[in-house]
Amino acid sequence: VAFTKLRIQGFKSFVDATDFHIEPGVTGVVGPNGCGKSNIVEALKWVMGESRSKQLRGADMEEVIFNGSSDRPARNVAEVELVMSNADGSLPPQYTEHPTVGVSRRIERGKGSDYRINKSRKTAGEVKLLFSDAGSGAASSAIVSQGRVASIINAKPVERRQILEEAA
Amino acid sequence: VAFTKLRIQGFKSFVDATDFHIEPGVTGVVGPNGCGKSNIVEALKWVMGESRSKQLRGADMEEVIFNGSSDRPARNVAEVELVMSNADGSLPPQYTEHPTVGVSRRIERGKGSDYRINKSRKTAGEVKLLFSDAGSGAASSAIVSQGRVASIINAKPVERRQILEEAA
Amino acid sequence: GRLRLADAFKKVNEAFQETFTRLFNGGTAQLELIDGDDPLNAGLEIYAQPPGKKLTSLALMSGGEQSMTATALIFSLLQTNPAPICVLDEVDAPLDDHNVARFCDLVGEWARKSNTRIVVVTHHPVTMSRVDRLFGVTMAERGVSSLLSIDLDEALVHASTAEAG
Amino acid sequence: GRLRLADAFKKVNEAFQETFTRLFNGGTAQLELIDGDDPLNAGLEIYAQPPGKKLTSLALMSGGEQSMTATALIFSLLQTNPAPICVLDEVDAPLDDHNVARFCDLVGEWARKSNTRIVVVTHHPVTMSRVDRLFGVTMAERGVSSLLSIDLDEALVHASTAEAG
Ligand SMILES: Nc1ncnc2c1ncn2[C@@H]1O[C@H](COP(=O)(O)OP(=O)(O)OP(=O)(O)O)[C@@H](O)[C@H]1O
Ligand SMILES: Nc1ncnc2c1ncn2[C@@H]1O[C@H](COP(=O)(O)OP(=O)(O)OP(=O)(O)O)[C@@H](O)[C@H]1O
Ligand SMILES: [Mg+2]
Ligand SMILES: [Mg+2]
Repeated sequence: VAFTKLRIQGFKSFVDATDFHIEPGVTGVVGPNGCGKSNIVEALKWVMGESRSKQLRGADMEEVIFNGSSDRPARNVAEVELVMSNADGSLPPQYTEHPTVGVSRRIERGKGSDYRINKSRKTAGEVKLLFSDAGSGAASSAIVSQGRVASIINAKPVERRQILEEAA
Repeated sequence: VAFTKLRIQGFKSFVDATDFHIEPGVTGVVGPNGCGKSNIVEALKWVMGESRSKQLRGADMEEVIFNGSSDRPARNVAEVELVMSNADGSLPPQYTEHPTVGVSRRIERGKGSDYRINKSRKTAGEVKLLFSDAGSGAASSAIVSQGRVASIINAKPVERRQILEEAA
Repeated sequence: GRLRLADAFKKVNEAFQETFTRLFNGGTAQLELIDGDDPLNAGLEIYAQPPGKKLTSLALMSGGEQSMTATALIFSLLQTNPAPICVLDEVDAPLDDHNVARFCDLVGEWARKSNTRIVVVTHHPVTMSRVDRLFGVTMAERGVSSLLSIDLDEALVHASTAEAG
Repeated sequence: GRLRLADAFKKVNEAFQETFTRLFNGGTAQLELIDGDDPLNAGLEIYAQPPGKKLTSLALMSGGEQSMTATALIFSLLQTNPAPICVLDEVDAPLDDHNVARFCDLVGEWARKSNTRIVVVTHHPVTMSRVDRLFGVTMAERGVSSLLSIDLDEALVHASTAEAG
């Protein structure tokens, strides 16, 4: 499976629909302090089922919804879609007919969030299972949030064992 | 008062006596990862009375004593001396006759640490009082350890008020 | 105690608003004593709003914005109650080049205006080029640190080589 | 469960020793399962010894050494169980120029050897010059993020200007 595109809209500082293409090899992301680079990383974790708002630097999950700027009003909805290519057929059998698989998560103020896989409603658990089958997930050790690289070193031994389970 | 020199010996990776001159203006400290830059900052905090070994990245205070390298044996003693100039007479009256004041802290494995001001034994409390009169100290908000700059931001409101007391 | 704390609060708050706006080239910031009629037991809340953004919680600010806000507060405390020494260990690490330059402006200005001696540990070539003198720490002998003074002119040519130790 | 975990442990440990030694140009490192006869409840301890230094606790290592050790572990896990995506948000911030180059070597090599797509957020000009493509995030409209693709050749000339946004 390959992750090919992240479409972000209304999520944190990305109020307008923005496509972030994920290509093979190494993609660099640059820009001044506070411009929204780490927000992209959090959009990826969020669509993959991140349920702890603190991991996204918020007190509650609604803080991911664009809350306005000096010139724009706040929004009520945030949506992120992750598009994956299943050309290598590595996803579970029920996805064999789908050359691409789109997973989206949408949150509306006061109404909570819901998930869709290829436009049909799914539970958080089903989404998390899909990403675990794909070898990734919101808590993947291969996704290192800003300032967190040394946290593996400072974690307690039992917490560290859990990352080993990912590799098992 | 002015801080003019830090003499470090046997403290962390500074096994040989090393003088770090502190001059007016801005002094830059550079060097590769792991070479000992942050150890200098910790030597300064330690001589000023730092009593929490965790603030010096150690499990217990004896971990500040040079514990050897591939070519050198471990030491049993660490000593740091901070030399201050009292030319402006800003230190308390009992220091008026001393144009310079030297504060040193020495630790020996198994025997704990002791302090001296101008070579005569003092308590940790007396040393802390001297530095507080000098407008500094191990917990001064003007001494920012590596990776700790944003910790003021993430601290709880009551903890933040305590730095205000320093300014009072 | 109480009067002095209230007075210090007022001075630090004024300095913080001014320093924050300088570092961010706009925006507003302020401090507030909360949770308590008695300043001696109150908490200190920080409100900061970078230019063009809505006032949000500090936790939502970026890594670089938090460092700049904290730096503004540290220098406001210094302006209110000058200290003989200030040590900043890789405080410039999360900053983009623009903010590194502003950081160096603030550091250099305070060092000239006051008696505070400032020590800056850094890997950033811009910061290395803005100090009055440079010390290199090396482990020429493995596992053993030693100090050498670096000739500033030479350092500018080899800023990154000094890194390589 | 138990067998797979023991097998994964062995593979990750081998990869960790090899990757650590490459990143540090020497030294040794290893993982150990502690506190428990049953691997499913054990803890994972990390031992790391940079070249020329005594084995010390991880907490005594420097900021840069900890980042490099953590990076070695992350890539050992990737080698044992490849993931479709790897995202590193300013992991190079605490590194000196020498280690940034080694970090980029490791990242580039794994991206070529595997199907893992790697995204690196950085402020470091060396890292910017070593990627396959660059995206700039700007707030041309204040408070609102937008994305633009940066022409690599141009970026090398203006690496620091892109920072200034
Ligand atoms: N819900 C939201 N609505 C609008 N803006 C938001 C929201 N959440 C966060 N932001 C804005 O996003 C900005 C932070 O973005 P981010 O952390 O991605 O910056 P960055 O590019 O990673 O910067 P740095 O280089 O400093 O790490 C903050 O200034 C914050 O105001
Ligand atoms: N008691 C000790 N005896 C000998 N060496 C020690 C002792 N305590 C720490 N060290 C060594 O000091 C080194 C760390 O030094 P320090 O943290 O000052 O590096 P640094 O120059 O700040 O690096 P960075 O740029 O990565 O932050 C470690 O490699 C560690 O082995
Ligand atoms: Mg960021
Ligand atoms: Mg350091």
